[in-house]
Amino acid sequence: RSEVAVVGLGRFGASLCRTLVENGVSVLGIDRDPGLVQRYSHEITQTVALDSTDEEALREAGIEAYNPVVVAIGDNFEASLMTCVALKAVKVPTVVCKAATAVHRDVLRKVGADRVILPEHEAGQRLGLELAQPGFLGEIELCSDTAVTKVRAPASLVGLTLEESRVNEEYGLRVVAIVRGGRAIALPSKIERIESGDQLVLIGATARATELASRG
Amino acid sequence: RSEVAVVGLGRFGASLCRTLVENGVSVLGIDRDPGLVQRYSHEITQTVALDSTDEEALREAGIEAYNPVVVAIGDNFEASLMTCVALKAVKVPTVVCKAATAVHRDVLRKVGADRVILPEHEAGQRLGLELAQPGFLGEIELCSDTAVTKVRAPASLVGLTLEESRVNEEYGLRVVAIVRGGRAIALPSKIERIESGDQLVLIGATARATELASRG
Ligand SMILES: Nc1ncnc2c1ncn2[C@@H]1O[C@H](COP(=O)(O)OP(=O)(O)OP(=O)(O)O)[C@@H](O)[C@H]1O
Ligand SMILES: Nc1ncnc2c1ncn2[C@@H]1O[C@H](COP(=O)(O)OP(=O)(O)OP(=O)(O)O)[C@@H](O)[C@H]1O
Repeated sequence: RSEVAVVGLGRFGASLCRTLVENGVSVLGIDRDPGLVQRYSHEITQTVALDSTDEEALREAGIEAYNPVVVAIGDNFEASLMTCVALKAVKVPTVVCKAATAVHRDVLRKVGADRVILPEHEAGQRLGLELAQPGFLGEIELCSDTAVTKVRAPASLVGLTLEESRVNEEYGLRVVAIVRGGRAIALPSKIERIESGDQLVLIGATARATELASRG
Repeated sequence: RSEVAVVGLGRFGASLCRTLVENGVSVLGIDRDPGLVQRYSHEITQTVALDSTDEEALREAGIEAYNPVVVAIGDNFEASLMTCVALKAVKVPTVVCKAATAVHRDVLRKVGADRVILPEHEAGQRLGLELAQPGFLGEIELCSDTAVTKVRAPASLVGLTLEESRVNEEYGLRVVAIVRGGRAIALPSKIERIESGDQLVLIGATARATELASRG
């Protein structure tokens, strides 16, 4: 497994490093602030204080052995950009950058960033979807219009068996699991009866799952 | 459906409003900066310029009719806190707040915030999990240790049928769908043969799914 380097130990960068280390990935943490580097030196596999816009300093740290390198600098637009350019100059295969705004994202893409993340923007979207679809409890996209979704069982289905509920016939949705009282029933039989408080795990069109979730 | 109010039209707040409106929810957008209120007035159902730390101004805007109210103020610690306190004073049932740091989150909880979101921190965690588990493509938690996960089919299973793969016997995982070439095969039969490039949708223990994903 190749190692990951993270430039910028702010809120995003530090949380990224911590999660990677917790999941067994070895991480090089970089920041120009020696105080931050010192503070995280016991939590991150390896840390070094340097100015990431300096190509020579990056080469000396052996940055080209890391893949991907994540640039977790947001507010400082110039440092974010110059760092992305320097990393591409030393031939790092994959550079992932955080951006503060959509314009920042577009410029990073133009100078070679392989992927750009907008943490604030993405968090707003995720909360919006959750609040807009109250019965909707989770989703994994499978292909263009099909997904696995978890929804609260609508009241009108409580007391019916899966067969009687006609969820497959009416919505084209397959129930692949039921979550009840802290336990999951995988691949339930068609004579399983839906109870109040059940969550249904469905495979089918996302739009149809949302419809089922918002049914009374 | 109750309406949602969002205080603070920064990156997070604006993106939240946009997503809610796109999903058919009516939204009241609030900011003390009249320029921002003007800029978003054509995108958000209703907007008003006021200082959200002023309880009287909130009452005049009829804030208690909205549920939840989201406080999307991050950098300005005092405004975030005073707004949360004012909203609880006018008896808004659910107040969701954004926080900039863990300390900020803890203080918001103490003054009554029902839920606190740390966008930077959560984005770092999400990216960390994704980079640490390259074969892991998505997850919905079902209960304490069981989840629905999507993983890249390991090379050692390519060419075997689901029955021959013994994924259920060896890992306790049920394959509930296969994603192949932009199409999903829901509830595949046990004689379905796994092909190169397939993604498997599994139900079972998350730790076992991760093990399967990182198998060669
Ligand atoms: N040229 C540079 N070289 C190395 N580190 C840098 C450089 N410029 C900025 N940093 C570091 O990157 C970190 C994050 O930068 P910045 O404050 O610009 O982003 P941020 O978006 O506010 O971060 P976050 O929101 O994740 O806390 C800081 O710790 C800063 O010291
Ligand atoms: N007392 C207040 N009343 C109403 N709006 C306020 C108040 N204080 C701050 N705001 C608004 O909240 C918005 C976001 O605030 P702030 O800049 O503190 O957070 P932020 O974390 O930087 O936002 P983001 O990261 O989402 O862009 C700003 O548009 C600001 O005008």
